[in-house]
Amino acid sequence: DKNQSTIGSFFKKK
Amino acid sequence: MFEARLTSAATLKKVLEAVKELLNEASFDCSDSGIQLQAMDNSHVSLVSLTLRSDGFDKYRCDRSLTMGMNLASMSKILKCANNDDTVTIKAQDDADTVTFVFESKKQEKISDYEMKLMNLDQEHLGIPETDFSCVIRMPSVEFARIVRDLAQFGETVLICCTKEGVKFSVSGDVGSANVKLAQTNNFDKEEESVSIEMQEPVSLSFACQYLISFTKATPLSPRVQLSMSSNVPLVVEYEIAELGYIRYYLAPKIED
Repeated sequence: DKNQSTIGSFFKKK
Repeated sequence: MFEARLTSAATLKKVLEAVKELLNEASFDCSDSGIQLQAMDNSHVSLVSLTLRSDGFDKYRCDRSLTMGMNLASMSKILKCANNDDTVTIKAQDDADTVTFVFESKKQEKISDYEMKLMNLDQEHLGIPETDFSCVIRMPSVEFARIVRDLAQFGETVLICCTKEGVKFSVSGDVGSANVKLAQTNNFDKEEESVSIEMQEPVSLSFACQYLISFTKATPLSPRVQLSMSSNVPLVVEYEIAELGYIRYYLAPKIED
């Protein structure tokens, strides 16, 4: 099954 | 001193409607170039990025950059007090802990002001990398809202598959399954109603329906919506705000274990 990823795993903190 | 004026409160009302389902509060970063907001929803699955350019306002003055943290439910209460065709002015002093909204009726016979306390939100900003997307789909925003609303009834996750032939939205759940296919149109007379697809390579990605539904609250801002996708990166759903800026939503995909 598929899991929801989070935005933080793609975009890093400035 | 910060002062930003729009001749129609309707625009600001629509902007707020487009963000308040995802965000309880948000920091509005005001500078010479305009107003920007970047914030993730509580679950950190989606990110809202709003830009309102200073040249899109009827009057704009920002002597010193400032960040205004606002509770969006409170802001919504205030904006409900404005008529759609009222002029709205947002004002704050430098280093102020309040912001004032002034509404003026068209004939100037009624002027109201609402002062709201600002919040210290300490929101972190994320760097959004420049991406060359594999697929960019443009379609009527009302059509996108309709598809999302229809399909969300049948499951929590929508699979979006884009090829050069078209884009397919698929959902399956307890009741069964549903598919909506949109072909690219060659309707050059009615550009606003057209579906266009720019594809470098096909993409299939899964997303949570509930977030897409929240994004479609921006539909009144624009007749068109743009979906940008590449494998294994967030979907970008963009609505232009005529002559003022844009709102972009980023949605993290659902991925295999």
